[in-house]
Amino acid sequence: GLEEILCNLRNRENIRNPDRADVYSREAGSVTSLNSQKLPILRQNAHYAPHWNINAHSILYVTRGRARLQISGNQGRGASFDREVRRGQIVVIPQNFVVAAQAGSEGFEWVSFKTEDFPLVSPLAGKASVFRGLPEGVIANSYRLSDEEARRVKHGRGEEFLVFRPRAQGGRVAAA
Amino acid sequence: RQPRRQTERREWRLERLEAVEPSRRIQAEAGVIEYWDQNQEQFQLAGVAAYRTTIEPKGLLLPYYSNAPRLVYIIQGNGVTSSVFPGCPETFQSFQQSEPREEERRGESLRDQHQKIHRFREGDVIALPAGVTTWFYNDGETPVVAVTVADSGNNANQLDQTLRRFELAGSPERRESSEGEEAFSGNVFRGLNVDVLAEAFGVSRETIRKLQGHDDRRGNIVRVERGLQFVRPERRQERQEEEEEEEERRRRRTRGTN
Repeated sequence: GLEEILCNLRNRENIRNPDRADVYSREAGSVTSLNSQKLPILRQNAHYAPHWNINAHSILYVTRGRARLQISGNQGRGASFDREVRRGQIVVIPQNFVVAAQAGSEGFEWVSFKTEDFPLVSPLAGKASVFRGLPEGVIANSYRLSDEEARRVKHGRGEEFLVFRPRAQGGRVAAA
Repeated sequence: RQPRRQTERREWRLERLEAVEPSRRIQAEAGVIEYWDQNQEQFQLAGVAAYRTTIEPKGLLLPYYSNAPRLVYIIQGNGVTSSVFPGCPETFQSFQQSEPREEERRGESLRDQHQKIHRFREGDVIALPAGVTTWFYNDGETPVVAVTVADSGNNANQLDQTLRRFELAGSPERRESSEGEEAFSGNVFRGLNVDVLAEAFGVSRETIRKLQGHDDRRGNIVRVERGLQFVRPERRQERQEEEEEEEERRRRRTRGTN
């Protein structure tokens, strides 16, 4: 029994092969999941959507590039973390804390180790985000927004999912 | 729940049990939340926290999530609630129809889609997973009163034993404790930069400042003066479904459980 269960168990998987990406955007980057591991890549100035990890802590190790990383706790009095992170650094993102990342001009690549074998992420913006699941009336009344503003909050990123391309009006795309 | 780790296990002094009232009260525009002191020994050892929520008619308990799974018991009143599960489809939909509905004839647009909404009433128990966003709305005539017990010792919670509410909206929150102390806190957007959020959402900085709740002193239960509009089955259809569910429950009771 052990031989069947353990000895032949596959315990290695390559997550850098772009063909295996679970989420891919030519302009923004990709996310490759392997059970509890993820290897997202952000192109220059792209965003990793603000989100929280529902059931796990996330231990983020930077493999390449830089990013501005922001983490917000439940008090909301100010960022728990708002710094540039670079290759070789580790940041622990506590469960339920909201995190957002904006890649620097050379892009950003990292691997996240999650403390749960089936980690769940809840994005705040874009496709499958919490705002998509809320009625517009709830959004409008929660934030004192007009119906039009509420609609924009809900659909502002269209069908983009988790990794967002930089917006032209942001003016942050670096000159070559 | 798994047994606690050996290092966390402490002697439960059974002779020191006592009945306690809530010790902290957070008043909002259209309701109040009263918290029991979760630092009290019996709550600490049981690994739970408790609070009682009162939502006035037309009151909306703003979307929030917490680090522990919760059971909510509806003591009084009725209304609607929804939990937003990431990745689940927006199955309640209303698109332009050839036959305009009554609300649309009155000029109220109902073209929207969102996740499922559930009606609740007195006596209901609602189970809420950790980390999942939930909101409640009182569309009844009487205040909704609900008592919630959060299982902060649950495996789903990998933070500390303290129950933490992550508010998605509503700020600043004015807190009053039995000692008369006051504290203010904000929603999760307050901890993120305005420009980063404006880019991420694809909206203006002004809209982001509203998401962050600057100058919003309504707390986390707000009054919806004109009533809340959302997509839902007709009340008649809802009642029929409720009656069918009740009939099914009755049948199951008479058959016994397998």
